[in-house]
Amino acid sequence: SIYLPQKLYGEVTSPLYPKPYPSDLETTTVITVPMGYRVKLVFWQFDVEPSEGCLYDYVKISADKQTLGRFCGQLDSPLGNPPGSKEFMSQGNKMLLTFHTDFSNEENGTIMFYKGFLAYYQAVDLDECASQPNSVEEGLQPRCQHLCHNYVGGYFCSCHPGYELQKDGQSCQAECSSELYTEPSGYVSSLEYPQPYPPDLRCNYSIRVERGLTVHLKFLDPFEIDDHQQVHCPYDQLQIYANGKNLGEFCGKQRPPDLDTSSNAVDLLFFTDESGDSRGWKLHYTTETIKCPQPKALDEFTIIQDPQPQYQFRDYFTVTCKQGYQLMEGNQALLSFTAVCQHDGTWHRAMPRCKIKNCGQPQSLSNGDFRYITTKGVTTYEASIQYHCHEPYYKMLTRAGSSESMRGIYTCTAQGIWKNEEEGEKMPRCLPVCGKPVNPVTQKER
Amino acid sequence: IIGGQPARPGNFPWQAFTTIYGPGGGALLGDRWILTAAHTIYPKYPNKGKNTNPRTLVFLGHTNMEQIQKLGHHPVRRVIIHPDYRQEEPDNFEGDIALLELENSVTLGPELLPICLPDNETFYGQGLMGYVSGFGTTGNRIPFHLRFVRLPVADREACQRWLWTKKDTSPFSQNMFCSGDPAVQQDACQGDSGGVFAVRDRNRDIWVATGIVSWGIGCGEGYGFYTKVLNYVDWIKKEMGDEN
Repeated sequence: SIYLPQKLYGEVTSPLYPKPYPSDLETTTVITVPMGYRVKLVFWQFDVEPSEGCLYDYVKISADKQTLGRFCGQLDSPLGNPPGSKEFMSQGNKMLLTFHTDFSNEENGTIMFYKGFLAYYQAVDLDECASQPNSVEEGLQPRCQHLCHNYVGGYFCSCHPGYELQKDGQSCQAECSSELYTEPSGYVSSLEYPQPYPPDLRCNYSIRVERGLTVHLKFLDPFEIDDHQQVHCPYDQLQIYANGKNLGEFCGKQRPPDLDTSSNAVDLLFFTDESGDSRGWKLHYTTETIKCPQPKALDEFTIIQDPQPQYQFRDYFTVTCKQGYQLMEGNQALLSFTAVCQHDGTWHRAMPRCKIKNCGQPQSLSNGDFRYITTKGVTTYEASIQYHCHEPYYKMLTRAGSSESMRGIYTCTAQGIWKNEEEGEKMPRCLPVCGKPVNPVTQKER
Repeated sequence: IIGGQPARPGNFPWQAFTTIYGPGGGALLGDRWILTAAHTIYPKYPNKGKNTNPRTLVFLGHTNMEQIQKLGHHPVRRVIIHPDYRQEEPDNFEGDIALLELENSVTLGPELLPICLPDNETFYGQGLMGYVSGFGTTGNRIPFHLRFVRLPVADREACQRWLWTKKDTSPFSQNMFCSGDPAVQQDACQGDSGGVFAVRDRNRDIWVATGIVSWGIGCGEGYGFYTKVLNYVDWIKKEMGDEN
């Protein structure tokens, strides 16, 4: 036998080709191409002594333990069994070419000379994933248990979701301990649904969508998990978690109610025991932007600017106070207030309160005093006081056309400042009164 | 005060008692200024006194000499002498006016009130009666109480003639006026200097300081001479500032 080096293509000739081949010869050329390829062979030249049944000289092609043909004669001659332009294909990566010659090449007593043959072979991709009816009939296992993927020179296997390819590269085993769903909507189901789910599952289906979205779950029919009439879910169970809270453990044939998880992260844990033939479960999950509760004023002086019928993630509202009131966050006075709807559906700041502005104790007036026009001791917005000078020794300085009483009235403004209508914040002044003795000199004697 | 009588509390609430080189008087303006005579601060004969650098003490608010001192003196922040005053000319009392600014404002009350300043010449008409008060001598003794005397504004020419008869060469300028009557022994005297000649403006029912006790020849023997405040009102107001 002659073993050709493994190549993707090449030529095979008869001995001495193109000179006449020798007599009494039997050689077998072994053509091998890389694994994952088949061998395709075509004869370009063929000149072998013709005979009935190719008994004398012949070329025999075999592959895969089968003979693909026995050929003799010439390409364009009806004598013998020439291969013509026929392409020969192996199933595997090996093809054998056996060349047999007898003791002589004579025709009607004349010695004939035959050149032999020139064949061209090439490696052709083997589609390992193609159906192999013969193999099935022969009881052979398919190459891949679930999915087969062919490529030039080879193939690989993969498994359906929830299954993991095993080390043999072909078989699949249930593996659902870390299934992740990140699309804003989709379907999640137990393995093989609606066919019975496999035993001994420890599945974790995690739904993780963008912050600010909330996940809704809607279970579909059929819903079927092994159950017991007296004990709650002793065999198999589906647990649902969101925000670290258990939303329920489900089994039986009654599908769970639609669930609004109020979370963007939901985990479904599905445990099964070693037996059972329930069909499992399937749910459709959808998402919507999370909503915050409608802001509510804590007092009648708070004004929520431009209130909206609904507030969702990243929406915000601003708060102001009625005139004369001050925004307060705890004990802290605020110049403005804005709250933003957070991804968890809460407001990032608590609603403030509006506290009435307080002007504080009125400034004391040198050589004068004040009294409350409004409620005594109350110094809040709209409170009024009247400053007066210590008469008759002092007199209030007033502008022309103004009276002391006008000049002395101060009102607590919305800005929390005592202000006079004419002079604003400027304090009144008490000036000494000259030349007005209380007890002037008099003389009764005349 | 010669020929006067004791004042009652509240009669002259502007009256100040000063001791610098000797006793003197003054009048309260506003609530932190004292109007007085320059010569009480810079006397014409400074070497006569023993104390060459005396403290300027100002007392207010009482008619009794002992009581007024018990009330405590009012510290002086600033002394302002009129620029026309000539200490070095013993017989010249031109510009005999000064202001003392107190450190703190005083609280006004029945016995402590300011006097007003004049605003026209009618306060200097001949015969217009005014009151002069002070803790000065009554002639031969120092009083324990504030005293006052009621005097008329005198005729300028009569006063000038009287000065000539006394062979006195002291200038009697337009910035002075005189009061009294040689026939009546009523006058201000030593210790009353700086006090004011107060006139009642009946129209406005206010008392006005028209003069400052300045100088005289003897006491109660003729006329007394006063600084004419009206001529210094602008200066006073300028020194006191707008806020006063």
